[in-house]
Amino acid sequence: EAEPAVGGSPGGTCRTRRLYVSFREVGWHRWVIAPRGFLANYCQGQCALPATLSGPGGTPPLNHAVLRALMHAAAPGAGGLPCCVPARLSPISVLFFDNSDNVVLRHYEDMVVDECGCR
Amino acid sequence: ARAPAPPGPAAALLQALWLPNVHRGAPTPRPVPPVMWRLFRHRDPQEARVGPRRTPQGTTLRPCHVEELGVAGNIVRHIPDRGAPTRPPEPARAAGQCPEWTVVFDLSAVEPAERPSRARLELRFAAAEVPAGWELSITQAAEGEGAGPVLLRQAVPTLGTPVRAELLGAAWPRNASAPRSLRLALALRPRVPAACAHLAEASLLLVTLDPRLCHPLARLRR
Repeated sequence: EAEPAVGGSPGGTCRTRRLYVSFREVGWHRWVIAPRGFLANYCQGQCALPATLSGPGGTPPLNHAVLRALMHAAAPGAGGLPCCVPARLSPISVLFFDNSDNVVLRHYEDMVVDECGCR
Repeated sequence: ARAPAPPGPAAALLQALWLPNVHRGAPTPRPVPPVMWRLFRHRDPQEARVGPRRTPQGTTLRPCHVEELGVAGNIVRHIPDRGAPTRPPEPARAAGQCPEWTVVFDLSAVEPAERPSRARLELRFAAAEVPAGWELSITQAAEGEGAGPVLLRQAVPTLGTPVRAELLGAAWPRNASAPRSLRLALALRPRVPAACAHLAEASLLLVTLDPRLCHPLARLRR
C-alpha cells in the first residue's frame, strides 16, 4: 500500500510518504513469523525554495542543496533542483523459519524512512 | 549466451535481504521459542511502536549488536537438535553408568562470511532432584568414531531450569567460521548415587555478525 504519488510530476514539498510492505503480498507469510509487514515509506516532493530550507524540527538543510535551489531560482536551466531523498532511516528485524526449519532473527539497518531531506 | 532472466520483484527483494532466494514453501510448524520472541520484541521498534532506535525500556539500540545477549551480531538462530528426535527410554542405572546422548546441530545455513559471537547450548532435563547436583560433560563426537576430546565440564546444581553451556571457544575456535555441522556427546552424572536424568530437549542459540548487513555508517554511529 502506498500513498498515491501526486500527479505525474512530484508535486508538493519534499516529505515522507506512506509505503507499507506486506509480506503476504510477496507470498512470504508462510515462513515469515513476524512482522506481517513493515512501514518502509518513501520520499517525494519538490525541493524548491523554501522547502529546501526545511522548517524547525526537520532535517537541517545541506548548504549545497540550498545553493542549488538558489541557482535554480535565479537560472532555472542550470543544474536542476536538489533531490528529495531519505535523510534519516530506521532498522527492522524479521523473525522467520529458514530452509532448515531453524527459527532465525535477522536485523536489517536502514529499512524505514523516518525523515526526508533535500540533497 | 542468453543473459539470465532478471529476478522478479520478490526474488530481488529476497536477494537484497540476503535471504535464500528459494524458500520451499510452508516450513514444518513448530512453536517459536520464547527467547526468540523476546529478542524480536526487544529489537523491533515498529513492533514496540516506540519509534526508531529505542527499546520499549527507552534504552538506545546499538546497530549490529544484540543487547539482550550482550554481543555483536545481526543474526540470531535457534537451531534444534537433529539427533534422534525420539530417544528410547534409558534404563535407570547406577551412578556413573548413566547414558550418553548424541546431539547434532545442522549449521549449514550459516554462511562463511558470518562471524559467530555466541553459541549457547541449552539443555532441558527431566529427573528427580539430587541435592548434591550433577556434572555435565560435553565431548566432540564424530560419526562412527569413539569419544573425542572433552570440550568442557560443568557443575549443574539443579535441573529445575534449562542447563546452558557456552560452546564458542570450546566446540570451535572463537575466531573461526561456524562448522557446517556440530555433533556432541553429552553425559550428565549425579554427584552421588541416584537415578539418571532424561534429556528432554537440546537446542543451540547461535549469534553471528554478518558484516555485509552491517553498514559502515551504522558502525560509525556505534
